[in-house]
Amino acid sequence: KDWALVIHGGAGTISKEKPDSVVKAYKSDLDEALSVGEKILKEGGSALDAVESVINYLENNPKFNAGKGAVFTHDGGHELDAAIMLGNNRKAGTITGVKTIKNPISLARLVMENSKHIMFAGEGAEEYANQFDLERVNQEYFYTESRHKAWKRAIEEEKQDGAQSSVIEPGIPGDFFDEKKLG
Amino acid sequence: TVGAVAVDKDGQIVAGTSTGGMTNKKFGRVGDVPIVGAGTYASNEVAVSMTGWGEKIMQAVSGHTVSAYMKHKPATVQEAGNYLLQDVLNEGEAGMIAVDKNGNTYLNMNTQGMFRGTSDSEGNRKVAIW
Repeated sequence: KDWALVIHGGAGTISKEKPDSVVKAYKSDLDEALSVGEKILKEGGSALDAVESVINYLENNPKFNAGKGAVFTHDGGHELDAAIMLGNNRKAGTITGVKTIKNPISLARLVMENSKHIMFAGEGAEEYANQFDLERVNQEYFYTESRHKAWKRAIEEEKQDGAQSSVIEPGIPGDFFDEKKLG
Repeated sequence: TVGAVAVDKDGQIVAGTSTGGMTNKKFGRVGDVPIVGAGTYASNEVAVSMTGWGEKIMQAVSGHTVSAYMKHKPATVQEAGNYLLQDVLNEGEAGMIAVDKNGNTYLNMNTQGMFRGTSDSEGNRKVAIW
């Protein structure tokens, strides 16, 4: 094969009761994401460009938990992570906990191609981004009604369950993982 | 979480993942996505992007496990992906996409569903959810 591409938009308990119109809309967006990558690869473009462009499309699509459409943290904000890696020379760039980067995968690629480091976190990652012409947004940009409702439900459930800390304190007997930890 | 893996006509093999994290996340918790070798990994054998329960994906060092299994067993990307999802991780924990250096693709999950799609230069193309 000249080229091959695989994409995902997240895994988990995806209800089969979703109306046909919703299923069609998701499949149409996955189709569109594939087309973005196919166009690049068919024309001899690089796998790096294809992966970054496909993920940019998915980051800009509010249906998926990345970029626009990101879920809410406990504090009601959005913290985003991304990583990219080139297998041929094992170069990699990863960022975690950023709040103003519209397309985190693009910052991860800039880290991979410009820094001698691999991973930047939080404010350091934001500061590193300042040297590039990367689109910045405020936290409101990431807001979507559906994720906001999911956050409200999680906070309510937590109140009912008692203060379920998401920090794994030593000494908690048995399986300390809480089902609600699925990303 | 969203991800893509690709191999191009020059043999460049790449994995990428991006995520908004986990609802109600506290205390700066970091998941598998930005951890090289866990949620995102590429070697000269295979490129892997994971999604699901970050803590479990990290504990299994998932992306690297698939690559090492392929290299040292040796095994195909199908065998390595099935090993990770069925023998190492538990039911309901993760989905995985991968492409090997020859353009063989893998997209599977041990969860109820995963938004996914694949396409290649031989015209194999599909989109699926469950």
